[in-house]
Amino acid sequence: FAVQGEKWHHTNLTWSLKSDRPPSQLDPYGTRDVLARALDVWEQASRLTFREVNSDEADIVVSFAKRYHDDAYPFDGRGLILAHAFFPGSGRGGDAHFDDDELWMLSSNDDDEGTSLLAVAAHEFGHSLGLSHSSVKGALMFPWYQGIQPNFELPEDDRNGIQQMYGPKVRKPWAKIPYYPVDSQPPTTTTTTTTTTTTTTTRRPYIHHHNRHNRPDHTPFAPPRPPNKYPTYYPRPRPPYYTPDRRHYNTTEEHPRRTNHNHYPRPTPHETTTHPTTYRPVRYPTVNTDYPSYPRPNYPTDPRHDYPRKPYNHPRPTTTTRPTPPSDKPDTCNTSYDAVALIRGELFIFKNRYHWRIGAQGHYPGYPMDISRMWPGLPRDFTRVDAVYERPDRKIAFFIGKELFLFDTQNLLPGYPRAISELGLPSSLEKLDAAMVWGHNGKTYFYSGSLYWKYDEEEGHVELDYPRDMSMWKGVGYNIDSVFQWKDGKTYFFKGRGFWKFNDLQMKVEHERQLPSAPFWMGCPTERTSRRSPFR
Amino acid sequence: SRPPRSTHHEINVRSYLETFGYLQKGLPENLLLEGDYEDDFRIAIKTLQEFGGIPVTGVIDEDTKSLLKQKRCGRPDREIGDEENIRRKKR
Repeated sequence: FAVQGEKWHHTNLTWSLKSDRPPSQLDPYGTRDVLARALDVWEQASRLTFREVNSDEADIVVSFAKRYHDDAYPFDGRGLILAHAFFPGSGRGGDAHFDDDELWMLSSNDDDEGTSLLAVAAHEFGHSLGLSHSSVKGALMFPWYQGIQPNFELPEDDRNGIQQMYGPKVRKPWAKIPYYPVDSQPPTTTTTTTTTTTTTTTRRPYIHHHNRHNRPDHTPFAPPRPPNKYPTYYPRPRPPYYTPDRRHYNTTEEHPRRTNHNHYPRPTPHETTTHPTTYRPVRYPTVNTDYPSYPRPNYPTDPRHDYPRKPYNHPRPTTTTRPTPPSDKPDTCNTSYDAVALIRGELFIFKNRYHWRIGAQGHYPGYPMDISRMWPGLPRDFTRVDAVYERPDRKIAFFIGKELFLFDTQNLLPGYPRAISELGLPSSLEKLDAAMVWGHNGKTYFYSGSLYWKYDEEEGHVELDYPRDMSMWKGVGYNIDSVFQWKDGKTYFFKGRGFWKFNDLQMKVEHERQLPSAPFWMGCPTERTSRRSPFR
Repeated sequence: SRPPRSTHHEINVRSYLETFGYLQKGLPENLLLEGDYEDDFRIAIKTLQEFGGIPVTGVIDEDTKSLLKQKRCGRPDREIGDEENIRRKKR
């Protein structure tokens, strides 16, 4: 067996079948029963306990999905890849995803044609608990599907693995379990005539219930309840309470009706006669007229006072303010960038609706300028661009949300905008973070969140082995703002108000700490940037 | 020098090896320039055969083809921590 390294720090785990992603071909009740049995395989061999909850916040959330489903492990239709699960951790950690295209079988003896959900789920939950694949044939954690036998028991290899992580199951001796009320035979002791004492205990057989996961304690038998000190005919003592003015601590009387303290106590004659003990005089607070008073909720007030008082209105000088239109024009020396691209040998930096242009002679005057003035084919209501790059055929690609705008110089090409899903990107993708032609191999790359794609410009489609995880680009992390190749042939990644220079051969950043963008790319003084925005 | 273009079959096997952790993902982009593809590929095949419990030959034989077609879990067999073991030592 192989332990991945992460483990749960609590042993009472919760699980849930994701309500919006149930299996499309299976009965959800039967599915949940099989999932509970799969977890039970691990519960029987370790100290772990599992409780089903109806929440996506459960430790282990099970879902069924097809093809690309918002992680780096897209499914492949029926066959080959059946499911995957994430190692213990927060968020997606522990979750198990099953390929909804598979022919799942709830019953374990008819798996000739389909795939036993029990076998696969038990395997995946091994990952959810922290086990990696095992190379032992016959082990549950063997990566290739082996089906499942009736009366399946956890193989020794997996048992050793789970017990190394969480310890073996502790079964309390039967005689030590207090049982109440007594409906079973107590231990009977037989003393022989010899000095040897033999104890014969009539044990109740251990019966395992698969549907007991809604029980909070998970013990095979409920612990004894304390005897009821207060039968229903005897009134329970009420807890003490403070009187509404917070000055008296009442321990003897019944609590008055506290429907509204602002009106308490104002007993009606009827109440006074029927419940005289609930009436007590209350001292109203004195109103200090030197200060404006403010409403105090839950505080007794005397309706004879003008309380709460209106706040005192100080005379204010009359000023005329001119409304200023909201501007998203960025501060050149203190901003992040939406996109950076080298177009026709000039550097274009985009932020909100504006862009800067830096040519051979340096910064063009009059910038930042509205992007629409250079590329009027962009939609009128756009607020920002997500990614921009110049294609090898010198056309300029703008990505805004789920759409691609392709320009020949300044003219939008006919047929555009097109959906980015037409490039082979998942339709669920809301936007790209960045796009570039990587100078290292001349290929086009798209980035979004934690994933990236390699794009075949000739085919007009992303390559089949993608998406891949952004960890391949070591040091830049996820959710980058932009990336481009500068004239020096180096790749630069941008995030926030800083950037990294990337070493293409070593596939990692040349400096782990970001450098501030404004002094390097915008020619801003270093002091100003460092003072105004402490850099991380 | 660029290595000869891989056949479609090899590309599928390479994709399999990458997906399940026997070949480091993303390396091909570098290896196209370095030309070290062949060794890594053969070592990866051997590792796969050893893990799958079939004869270790280093070539894609019938047993290997059969293993590649079997239904399986989508998690890689070798995790990120094993990356250093996957990466070929510099000769």
